[in-house]
Amino acid sequence: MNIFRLFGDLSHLAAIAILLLKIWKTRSCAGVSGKTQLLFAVCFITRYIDLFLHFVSLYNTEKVMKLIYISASVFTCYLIFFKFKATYDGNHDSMRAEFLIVPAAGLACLINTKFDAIEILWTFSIYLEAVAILPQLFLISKTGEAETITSHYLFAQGSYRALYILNWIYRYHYESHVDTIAIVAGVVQTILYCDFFYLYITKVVKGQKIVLPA
Amino acid sequence: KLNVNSKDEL
Repeated sequence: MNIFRLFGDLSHLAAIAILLLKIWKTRSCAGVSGKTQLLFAVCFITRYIDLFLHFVSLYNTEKVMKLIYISASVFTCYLIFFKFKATYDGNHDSMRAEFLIVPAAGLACLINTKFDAIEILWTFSIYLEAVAILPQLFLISKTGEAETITSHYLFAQGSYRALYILNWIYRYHYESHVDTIAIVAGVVQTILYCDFFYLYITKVVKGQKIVLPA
Repeated sequence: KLNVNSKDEL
């Protein structure tokens, strides 16, 4: 474990917590893409499938973190699609998730480290996570604005994988550890946030709201 | 040899 991965995981936890708090406190999921949250839940379940296959005693923080990610993302989907369904902005959350899931699944079957079920699921989860934020960014571009709290969520969510890139650089240099698939997908994922990062740093930090087109 | 993708990350 290195400082970059630690802060990356903390940033990821913060993003999940911020979103849950926003929905729970405002009792509304306006401005939140349910599809993105569904895709994240699929990512966690397919990536941590080993938790289900053979029960593991919660002996280390990693297992606990995996369970937190899975349960929090499923709970977030429950809030969006059931509890606060009336506030779900289905009309603007209109990006076709199939256009993200099918190519990720196809690519996972073509480009992977080992052609076995667990490895393919893990690879699918990595590819899907890289593009899972697109429905959320699409929704913001359709509505033309993002609530400040949602911007903080996106900043934390984007920072998590950006910090992981620093973690991979660190591990390459000190542990000669390389995972090309995760690195390439992580770079693509972080690049998708660049436009938002620019808006966040130039606007939200100064207390303004993000309004598109910028 | 670079040890490739040991699944030790979240």
